[in-house]
Amino acid sequence: KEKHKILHQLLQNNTSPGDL
Amino acid sequence: PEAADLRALSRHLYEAYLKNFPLTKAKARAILSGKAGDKAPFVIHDMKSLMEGEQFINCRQIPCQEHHQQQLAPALAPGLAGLTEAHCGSDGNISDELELRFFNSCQSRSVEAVREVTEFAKSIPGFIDLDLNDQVTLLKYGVIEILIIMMAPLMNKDGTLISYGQIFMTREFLKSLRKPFGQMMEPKFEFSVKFNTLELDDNDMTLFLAVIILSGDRPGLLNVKPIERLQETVLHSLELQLKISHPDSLQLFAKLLQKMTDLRQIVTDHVHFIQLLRKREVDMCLHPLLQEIMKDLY
Repeated sequence: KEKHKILHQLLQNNTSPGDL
Repeated sequence: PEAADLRALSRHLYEAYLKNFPLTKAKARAILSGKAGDKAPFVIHDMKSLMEGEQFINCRQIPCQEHHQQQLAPALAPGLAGLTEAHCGSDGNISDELELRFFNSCQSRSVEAVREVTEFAKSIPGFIDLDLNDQVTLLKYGVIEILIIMMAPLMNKDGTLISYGQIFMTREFLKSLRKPFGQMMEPKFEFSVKFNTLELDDNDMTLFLAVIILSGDRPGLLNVKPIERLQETVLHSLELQLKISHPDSLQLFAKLLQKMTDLRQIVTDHVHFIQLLRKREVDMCLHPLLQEIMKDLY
């Protein structure tokens, strides 16, 4: 899970580009 | 009733496609053929026009938390979001700096595109019910393939639209960039020119993208069966869609599925280019999201 932290975040939330 | 369900699925995915992807094939082809009604795109064909093109674009900073750990290159990008001065070092000549700035802006657009693809994937019925780790795996392995497919409508044999269709960058200019930048886009042009002869429309593209995302043979998947079931339904929907939109194009469905093999080779080669860049370009860094995707990919 740690290896793909941002992908997890993207899948679980509506992460905005600014958050990335 | 089954056909009606497949058409409903197609409509649902098409709506998600329109919602998440700002530049459709229809719009891109209109721009490329000069029928968009808007102003013609600004053409970048040399370093001077690249510099002028910067004024066209709003600056967008590239997050680069791991600048000192990983110094890689850009992912391929279906567009140019912003040319930023964030990574323009004080050393080196102007061309080198411009090239770096350009490729960093490609990274920004790639990150945005990954977010768009993720939102599209989430709209595929059943996708968010899959094991979360499998969702990650499907995205990790599918997203570069999707980005390459989505570049095709933006390209013709002479160049590509970038920056959401505001700019046209010539193939010759891209080829003239220093190694390995100059080599990175040629395989995508070769693929796109062939792919475009299939003349898919946005509806067809939508279903093809969903089929690619739902590939049950990605390495490390935990639970393949539900993914294959979802893909089968989308495949039926795609087959029906192609029969309706291209009644005279025999074997189009089969031809399209064959493209998936070509795509994997292009992604493998792309990862190789990234590894080369990692060795050569000390001033570059890869966005953490792109690092996640590329790490241990192939």
